[in-house]
Amino acid sequence: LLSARNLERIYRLGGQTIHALKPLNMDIHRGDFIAIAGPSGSGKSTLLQLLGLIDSPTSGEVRVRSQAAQGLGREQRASLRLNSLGFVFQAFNLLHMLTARQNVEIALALAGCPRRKRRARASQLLESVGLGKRLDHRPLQLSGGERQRVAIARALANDPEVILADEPTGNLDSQTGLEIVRVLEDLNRAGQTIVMVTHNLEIAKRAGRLFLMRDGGMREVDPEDPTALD
Amino acid sequence: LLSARNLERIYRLGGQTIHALKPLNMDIHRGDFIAIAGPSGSGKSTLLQLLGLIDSPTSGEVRVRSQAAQGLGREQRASLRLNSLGFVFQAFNLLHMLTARQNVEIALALAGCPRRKRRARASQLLESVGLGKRLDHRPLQLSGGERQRVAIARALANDPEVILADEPTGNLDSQTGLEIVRVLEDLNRAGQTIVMVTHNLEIAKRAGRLFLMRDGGMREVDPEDPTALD
Ligand SMILES: Nc1ncnc2c1ncn2[C@@H]1O[C@H](COP(=O)(O)OP(=O)(O)OP(=O)(O)O)[C@@H](O)[C@H]1O
Ligand SMILES: Nc1ncnc2c1ncn2[C@@H]1O[C@H](COP(=O)(O)OP(=O)(O)OP(=O)(O)O)[C@@H](O)[C@H]1O
Ligand SMILES: [Mg+2]
Ligand SMILES: [Mg+2]
Repeated sequence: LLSARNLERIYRLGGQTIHALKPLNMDIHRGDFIAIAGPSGSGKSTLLQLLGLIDSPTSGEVRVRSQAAQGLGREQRASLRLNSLGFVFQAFNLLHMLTARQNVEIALALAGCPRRKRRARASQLLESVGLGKRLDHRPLQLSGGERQRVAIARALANDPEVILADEPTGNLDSQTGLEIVRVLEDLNRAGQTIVMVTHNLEIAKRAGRLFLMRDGGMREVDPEDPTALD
Repeated sequence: LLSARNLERIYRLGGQTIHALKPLNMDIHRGDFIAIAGPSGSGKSTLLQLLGLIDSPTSGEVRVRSQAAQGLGREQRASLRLNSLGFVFQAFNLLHMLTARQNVEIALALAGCPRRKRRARASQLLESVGLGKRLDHRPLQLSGGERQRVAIARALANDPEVILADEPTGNLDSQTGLEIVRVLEDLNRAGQTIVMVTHNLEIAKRAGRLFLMRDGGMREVDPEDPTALD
């Protein structure tokens, strides 16, 4: 469904060369529930942004359904991002002048959802992440964990084939975090593919497949193997 | 050193009245290491911002060394914030056009630290949180956990009497998070008072005093009592 071939990302800053992602291969199959864990700065967000077509690699390619994304035109990539991929940003990236509901509605509008359906769908999504009483709050009138949950609801809005979530529970207590993971597990059982970056090893162990990153490199381990997560 | 008396914070939004903090009393003694935990939206950031004189209460008062902060003039409050309190924001609040080092240096400059000393102190602080190789990166060129650590280094810059940290490890893997907590514990042993909001119960249990919040209310529990953190 989504794969990486010799995917590499180098940043150059002043005199420094940072190998944020070393050449990497990865295959994501339809229906997978994948967790990616690793230390701060190890390249997790870099990888997720490349898979989400939000960033371009220094070399190598991302393939969507076996077709190289690098070969697609701007409109096709934008259409993929809008319709097939749902991205939860580590820094949330909400629009500050819109309310929680409007932030979700705008994602629906961009994907062509008719107006009369948008309000109901946005409310239902926000309720599913516990924000039913915060629909009319703007981001600055929400707690950190509430903003995080608006970002999650927005990523789910268009029923994307693949949900790419960058630390979706980092600002949540364990109870609320578990509720969010259950929402994702329900969606996965219903057919959605999930790739979740997480520092929370309790959550990472619940995934169907687990990848560990370190210094721009990645390897797959068995989520049920307690020694894998040292 | 720092205390709350009948401290209350109500937000009014459209027709809604939100009791973010119900009338609360709290005494923070010099040398305390306090953790505050609780569900998303329970009022932790609201309380911390009131204690840090960043927000004003709806009723009640915050006292600094037994003197009501509400009675102080603007300049005195600003001086307290600058010199006696170090605040780590949940959303980091870094200046995007400045590098990591400059973000820390600016805090030192505002507090009157002479120029020749600022650069060395900023570098040393950033190294202590593992960012020695990221001094010249701007926030958008840093990972989420790296930005979080810049925010921590900045709060420590002026050697404040009280460090108020809002979720300082939320974007960090357990290893890096533990390193940060050890930095705070070292500072605490050397005499600095620490109030840390955290969702991480492993970290919360290490504190000298533990408070649990729920729906704007708060109670103190024994950090060594395993049943307290259900
Ligand atoms: N635009 C950039 N320019 C230079 N270096 C960058 C840039 N963006 C990221 N980096 C560096 O690349 C490395 C990997 O960043 P990335 O955001 O992928 O880490 P991460 O694994 O998501 O970390 P965290 O867990 O802290 O979010 C980091 O060390 C970071 O400093
Ligand atoms: N400016 C505001 N206007 C209206 N409501 C607000 C405002 N700021 C915060 N709130 C509400 O007050 C409640 C407490 O917010 P607070 O940020 O203190 O929670 P928190 O315990 O820090 O949560 P988290 O763990 O998610 O960071 C939340 O439900 C939030 O929606
Ligand atoms: Mg990241
Ligand atoms: Mg908060």
